[in-house]
Amino acid sequence: SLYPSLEDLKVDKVIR
Amino acid sequence: KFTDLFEKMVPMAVQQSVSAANSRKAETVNRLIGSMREATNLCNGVLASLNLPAALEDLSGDAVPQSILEKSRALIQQGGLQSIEQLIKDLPELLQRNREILDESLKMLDDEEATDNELRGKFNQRWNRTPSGDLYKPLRAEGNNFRNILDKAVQADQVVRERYTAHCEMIALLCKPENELSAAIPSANPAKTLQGSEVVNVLRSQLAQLDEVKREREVLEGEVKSVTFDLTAKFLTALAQDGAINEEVMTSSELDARYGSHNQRVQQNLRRQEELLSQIQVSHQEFSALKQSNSEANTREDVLKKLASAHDSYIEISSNIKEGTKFYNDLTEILLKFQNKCSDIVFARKTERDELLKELQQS
Repeated sequence: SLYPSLEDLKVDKVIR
Repeated sequence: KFTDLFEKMVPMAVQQSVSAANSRKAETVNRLIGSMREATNLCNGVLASLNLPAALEDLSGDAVPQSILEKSRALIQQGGLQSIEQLIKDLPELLQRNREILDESLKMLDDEEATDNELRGKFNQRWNRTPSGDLYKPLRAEGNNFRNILDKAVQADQVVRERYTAHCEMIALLCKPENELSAAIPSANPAKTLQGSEVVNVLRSQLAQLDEVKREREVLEGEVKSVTFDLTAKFLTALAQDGAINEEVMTSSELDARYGSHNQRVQQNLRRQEELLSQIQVSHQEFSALKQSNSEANTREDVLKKLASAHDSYIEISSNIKEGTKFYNDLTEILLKFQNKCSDIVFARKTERDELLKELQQS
């Protein structure tokens, strides 16, 4: 794939 | 009508294990599908370089070979050059929209920090809340990550543009109506000895087998994509029984069970293609020896090869643009969430600031 992966960013890992 | 809102809630260790397992699954799937697509690209590249199947169809030396006509029709049906031209033009706008959201978000933080610092300068120790600069570190780090991602996207856009520029002339030609396409391909004297010769039949059969191998990959891809499994229950049990989850071992074992046979079939398929491609190359050498090679025939063949490649390039560029468009749209959603985080925290800081100011003025 040409474009960077957004998989990591789709999940909001911050637990407030 | 009670529904348990916490039905899906699991211990942190299970959550993390499920997430890791999904990553491993995605990696496995991508590897399998990637190797199949790579094999198809290789196959297409080799055939185009040998002017196959066009050379077998080109018995008149004049009419457009059937496979080239089919490739032409396929591109025209997908919107031809104009459709990818238009989508490529849209990419900078999509990039710009994303940049603006990111820039606005970070500016909000900068502006609030400037005000906070101003007031700290004015009131010194009495302005005793945590400096904005410290609070905003994680958000700024996130913002920086987004900048890096956008930089990479800009490079990807450039690659797409360069591919387009390199191939647009041939793509344009392939998209022309049949009579114009035919006129643009130089004529050659037909090789009369070709008709009925054994090597032509052998090549045709080998190409048909290769098509079958490609079709099998399409089926395999569908099957690989449709595999689903959920290790949550197994992880919960492991945690309850052992107090810990050996995620790597459990996931690997599940992946072997689910994808083992697919993996085998993929490897078999790739080996079959390798065999066929070397057989085809041997047959092609015999075939070339049979043809009357003269400069017109060679020129014609060159153009036909370029047209076949143009088709593959179009498919690749189309796919790249689709990927890029989806990337920018997905990123916009993510950046809007980031923007909300920034505006939320800035709003809270402003409220806090106003209260602090009131206290300080009263005292």
